[in-house]
Amino acid sequence: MFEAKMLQSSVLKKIIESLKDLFADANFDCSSSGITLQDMDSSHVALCYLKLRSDEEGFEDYRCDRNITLGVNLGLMSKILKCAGNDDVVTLRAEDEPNILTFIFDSKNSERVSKYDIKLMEIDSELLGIPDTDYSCVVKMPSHEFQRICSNLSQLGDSVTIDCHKEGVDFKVAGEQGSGAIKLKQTTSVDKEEDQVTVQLNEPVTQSFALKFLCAFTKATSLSDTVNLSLTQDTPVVVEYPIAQHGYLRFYLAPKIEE
Amino acid sequence: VKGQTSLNSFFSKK
Repeated sequence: MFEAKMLQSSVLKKIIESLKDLFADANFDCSSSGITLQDMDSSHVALCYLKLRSDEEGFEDYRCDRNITLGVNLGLMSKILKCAGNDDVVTLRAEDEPNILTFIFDSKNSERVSKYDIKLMEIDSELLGIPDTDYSCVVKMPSHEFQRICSNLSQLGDSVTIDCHKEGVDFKVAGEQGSGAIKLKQTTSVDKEEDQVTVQLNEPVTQSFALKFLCAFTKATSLSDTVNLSLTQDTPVVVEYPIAQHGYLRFYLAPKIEE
Repeated sequence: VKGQTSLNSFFSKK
């Protein structure tokens, strides 16, 4: 038996909304330690990795008697979650050898209980081993600032060059019709921690990435006030949105490099 | 010219 009771259905809604356009079908791997999801886009350029820990406060109850994989169409899951109120408590339930995933939405005042079942799918997805490594540079910034930068620069070109150095981080685009550059300086003087831009730098990095994917990742902006960009030269960037009381959602994007 | 790489060239299959 698998049963996970999440206090805020809005968190699950935001996760699925941020994934469903790039990642059509995905396996939720459930174990006693929590729920993980890894999936690649069809071109194998971008990857998402979701971790929701069972011992965090976001779950009111969590039970997973044996490891199970729940293969779900994310478009369908998005439709089901639209049936939940934002303040509803959502319970996910499945048997040990499941064909069906059940969603139960309880309203705050317990006056309305709704239940939806969806059929599970066999998804043959290729899992990649992602090593824990130290990155040359980790930029922490407000998530809405990163969203604005990606949106602004995508009007002029297809790829952004991210340049991390000891003064801060530069984002540059160069297209056929024009170019643009946004410089962010470290802002340690800002009062609120979530408004700060910080750059932890071991080595400077200059790397280009496709804006199409970065813009897609920023659909997760509402999950978190801050976003962390981890970069090392000639390796994929990690774009991480911490999820309070749950874990995190990470996106990996392969760089564009000189041919 | 900058070309798009694939994640498979950085991470190995599990």
